[in-house]
Amino acid sequence: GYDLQSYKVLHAGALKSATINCSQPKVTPSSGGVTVPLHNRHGPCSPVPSTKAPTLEEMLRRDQLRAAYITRKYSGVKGGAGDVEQSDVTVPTTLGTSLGTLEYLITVGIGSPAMTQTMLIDTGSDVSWVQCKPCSQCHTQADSLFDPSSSSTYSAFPCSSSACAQLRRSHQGNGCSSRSQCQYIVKYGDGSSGTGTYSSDKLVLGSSTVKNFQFGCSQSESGNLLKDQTDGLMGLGGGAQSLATQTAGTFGKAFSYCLPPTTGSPGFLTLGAATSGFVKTPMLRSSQVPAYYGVRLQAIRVGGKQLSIPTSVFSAGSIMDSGTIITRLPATAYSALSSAFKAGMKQYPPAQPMGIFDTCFDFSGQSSVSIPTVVLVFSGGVAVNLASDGIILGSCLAFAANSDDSS
Amino acid sequence: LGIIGNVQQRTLEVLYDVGGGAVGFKAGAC
Repeated sequence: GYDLQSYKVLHAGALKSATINCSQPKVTPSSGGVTVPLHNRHGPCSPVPSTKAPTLEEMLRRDQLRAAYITRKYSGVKGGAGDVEQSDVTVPTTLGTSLGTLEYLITVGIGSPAMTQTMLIDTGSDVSWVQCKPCSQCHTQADSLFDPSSSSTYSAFPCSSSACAQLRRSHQGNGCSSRSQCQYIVKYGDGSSGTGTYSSDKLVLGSSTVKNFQFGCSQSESGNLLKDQTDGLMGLGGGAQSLATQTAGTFGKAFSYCLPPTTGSPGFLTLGAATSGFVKTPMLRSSQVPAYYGVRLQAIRVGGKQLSIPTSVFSAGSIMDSGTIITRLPATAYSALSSAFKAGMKQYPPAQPMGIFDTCFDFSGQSSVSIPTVVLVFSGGVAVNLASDGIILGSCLAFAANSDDSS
Repeated sequence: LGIIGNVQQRTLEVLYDVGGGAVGFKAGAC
């Protein structure tokens, strides 16, 4: 029932990094924008290659924590909890950190003279931070610790500053130090946290410089937070403290990124309006959870055929998240997708489920594999034809279901 | 609530046009 236009062909090894090419893609942001390279943190192009990359199974277990955390945040809003950051969240810490799913890095310079810092990007949080000297309880990192005392442009926010007041309003203030310096706290889904002094300094992004960039100077971390070689995290959320919000006046209220398909290829992050060629769907926002950017999925096509899914199933909307690995669908939508995909994969024997994946196949002995196309259709009829990397992971359909349509 | 994860975003350029209130997608960007 499918025509050839409705299939993609994967060749053996296509799901692995067959070729390493770390050169920077040529990207032309509109005038006034800036682009920096972006790499997978585990691969050969990473500025801080992992000494021990997690297995796919472990990454999927961490991913489930992050997805559950995002869902709980909205559940808190729905229940009128208001301060969702303070909602009672209990997650098994032995499974790792929800932040551990973050996979993409950029390299920036902070301070005068600029000190190189390699930071994870995260569209799901706002406060950026780097580990600072002295750091009493921090993880090891590949680059030198950022040393505020060596930067001529560094300053700590006093507790009376408007930036500190804004931080308190977004429930990320953490009191005052004995020197009346504003303290921040970031908390993540597994109970991990980081604290330090809310500060500002010069930020170098590619060929551009941002003066008075606000960030957290991390002096203490607890839990399983970011046990790797990275130096910190760059928040790209929609809240007041994020890099995107801070630079809106300089580069414009827009940013874009391209996440590379393999660990051995490069991507990019652009601040400022990108060039043309996009299909666009309305962005959904929540004043209660300002960090997240939402979209409304309205249909799914498999092998060129639209699945029979009531649009009401998608009414809650979907979060665009750079940190969650696997797309989560309402249960009814996932069931329809899985059934249609299996129907288009009849030539391959089924395989055992793996973690959150339950639609898996046995590709052993295959030199190439044909898979049905998968198109996500967003509000306004915007159709996004997924790359093969976005359809199959390992040997499984790379989607997962929420526990029910209402979650 | 759904979540569009990073596996599905790979190779696309994903534009967060906050000022314009839109999310954009461009295929084959990297």
